[in-house]
This record gives sequence, structure tokens and C-alpha cells, in this order.
Amino acid sequence: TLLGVITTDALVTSDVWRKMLLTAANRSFNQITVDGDTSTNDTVIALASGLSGSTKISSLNSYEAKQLQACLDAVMQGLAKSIAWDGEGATCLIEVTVTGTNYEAEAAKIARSVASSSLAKAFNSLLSLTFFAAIYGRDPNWGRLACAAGYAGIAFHPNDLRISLGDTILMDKGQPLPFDRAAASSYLKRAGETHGTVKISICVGNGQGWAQAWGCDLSYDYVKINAEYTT
Amino acid sequence: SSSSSSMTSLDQSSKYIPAAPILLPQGPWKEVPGGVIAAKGFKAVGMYGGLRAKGEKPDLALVTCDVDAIAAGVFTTNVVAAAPVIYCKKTLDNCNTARAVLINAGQANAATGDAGYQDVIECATSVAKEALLHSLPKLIDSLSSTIDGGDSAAVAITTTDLVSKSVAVECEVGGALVRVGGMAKGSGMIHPNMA
Repeated sequence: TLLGVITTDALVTSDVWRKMLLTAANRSFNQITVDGDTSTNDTVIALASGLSGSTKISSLNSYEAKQLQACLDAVMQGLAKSIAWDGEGATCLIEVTVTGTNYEAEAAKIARSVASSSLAKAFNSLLSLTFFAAIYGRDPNWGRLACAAGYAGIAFHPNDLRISLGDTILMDKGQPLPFDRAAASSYLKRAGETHGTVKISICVGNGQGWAQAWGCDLSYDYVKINAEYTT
Repeated sequence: SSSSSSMTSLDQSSKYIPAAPILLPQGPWKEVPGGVIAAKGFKAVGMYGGLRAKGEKPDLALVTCDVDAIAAGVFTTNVVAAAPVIYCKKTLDNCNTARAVLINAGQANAATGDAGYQDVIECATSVAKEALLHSLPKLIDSLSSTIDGGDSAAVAITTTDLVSKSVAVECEVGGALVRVGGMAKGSGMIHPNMA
């Protein structure tokens, strides 16, 4: 379950504050995933005291509103990423950045689809009932990333697809590229050993829309933790 | 990226779990300590109220505002919403302001039916029984606008989390210095779809 409390001393009207929170939630907490289960309790409450002495923000289109929105986005993204980083059993944070769509919401949908993909983060061996992760297994499998982008429900031309893992380009103009497999695998391994961040970049066209989503790898410990946990 | 300054704090709450590294996006803001208490007018505290089945990690958090704060919320869109979610949604439907948020850990409160909702009403009106009721006076007395208050609240809302999550930034907005802070918990059952 996700719970969050946000506070600010900015002076802002109720209508604007509620819209700001929704926008920030869509750019942060609604863009993380650990295990694909939507809780019955997810809640973020945001309180604005108005005690900073700042001018009252009553329009979403004002410059001050954009400044406050950026701060709110930053705080909520920072917290959201730390939740994905601390995902049960996780050894690394996965950050997916999608560019080239027409709208932010389209990029967000593709990014979340990739971050949520159990094939990208893991594939389940039915025979042994154990989990082997593409990320956890340090396997730079671009096909799984392309697959998850493709079923997100946002149309794009496959020939526009470009996928990078860290600094390594795995696919460009829809074609897989020769790449240093050892270096790419080492990048994943290093992130896992240091509980660091795996950065996946996906471009699907020439539009101005971009968004990010965050997840984590799926390790054996996830199953262990949830087998033992009860309330 | 930067680490939360609370990571090095030696306050009581850090005995239980360390603070998370907070990966703040780059921007014109400056990170400041305190999390939810960084902004003017807010106090917070976390304490052990005997709600957890195991251990004595803080399990009850309270965040208050000295004035009526403009309040907003986003909630799970899961049809089977827990009683506290229903309560908070109703409250924000009827009122634009709030003075406090009370959060507990260690007690499952989803799919608890009418009895669960009644528990929420009783908690919110401070007439709950046993552990929660006995803890509330101490909780309120311990409210603090210090960094420790914010840190202890961030620990008190955790469940299976291995680290607490708390951060605040300061930035110039409309010619004045404004602070935005927050705390969160979450480790498993994470695929939010809130509105």
C-alpha cells in the first residue's frame, strides 16, 4: 500500500491545489509499480497552510502555479522513486523514460507498461515455479522492452522505435543493433550490486510528449517476503 | 540525486529503519530537512502505540497544521476501498480544509465491512478503545515542529518498508520562499491508480 502526506506553506486556492495534486500524482505515484497489485488503501493527502507569505495562487496558468507545480512534482517524484527503490525484494530501481509521443499521457502509458512488464522484469518458469528476471538476471533483453511498449495501447510505428539501456543503444529505427552484451549485462549487474538505478530510454516518434515511470526488479525475496507476511 | 539529510540523523526513529536515499529531480529548488514539518505551520510525531503485532517500531503518526490548511487528496480507484479511504474521501467532499492527518500501521483495515468503518469513525473522533485511545494523548503531547518529529512520523507509517521516505524542498514562488515537503510509505502491493 502507498500512503503519503504532502505539506506546503504556499497560499493556494482549494480548486487549484486539488488539480495540482492530481497532476503531480499522475507524474509520480501513479507512475510507479512494484508488483502490479493496486491496493485498497492507496492515499495521498496534501495540506497547504498558506503561511509562507507568498501571493495567493488562484490560477493554474499563472507563473507562480507552474513554479509550485514543479516543486510538488519534484517532492512527489522523489518519494515515489524511493518506494519503487524499496520494492519488496528489489535489488535495483528501474527508471523508464519515454519520448516522442504526441502527448504526455501517451508517453506515461507506454513508460508504465514497460515498468510494469513482468516479462521485462521477470519471466516465470512454470516448470520450476521460480522466477528468473530479465533485469534481475542481468539480461539486456530489448525484445521484452519493445513488446511491453507495443501493447501499451498507444499507436506508434515500429520503425520509429529506439531503445537504450543506460548508455547502450539496443535498438534503433526498429532494428536491433550490435552491442557490447558484456558491457550491457555489467551495467545491470552493477546496478543490482549497489542497489542503484537501471535507466531504460524508449523513443517512439518525433512528438514532444515525454514521461517517466519507475519500477524494480523481481527477485526471489519478493516471494519469500509475501509468503511470510500477514496482518 | 541527493540523499535526504535525515539519513544521518541520530534521532530515535533511525534506530528502527534508516532513511531512504531520495532521488530528487534536478531543478531550481534546494533540499531542506524535515519532510512534512519543513513547511511553516506543520507539526508531526510518530510513536509506538501498541498496534503492531511484532516489535516496537513506531506505528502511529500524526501530522497537524496550526491553521486550517487547504486540503486535497487522491485515493485508490480500487472498488474495494478500505474504510479510512472512504472516510477521507467523504471528509474532503464536504470540506476544503483540514487540521490533521492520523495514520496507523500494523492493522489491516481493508475488506472489514461496516464494523471497519465504524472503527474509523471512532478513531477520528478520539473515542477508540485500548491501544489507540491510550496513545492519542501522548501522541498529541509529543507533536513537534523539529526534524525529529517529521522523521519519527515517516518511520511510524511504514510496514514492510526497509527504509523511511521523507523529503522537503525550498524554492522561490511568487517572490517568496515556499517549502514543499512530504513523507510516504510503500514497498509491496504497489501499483497505484489514484484519482
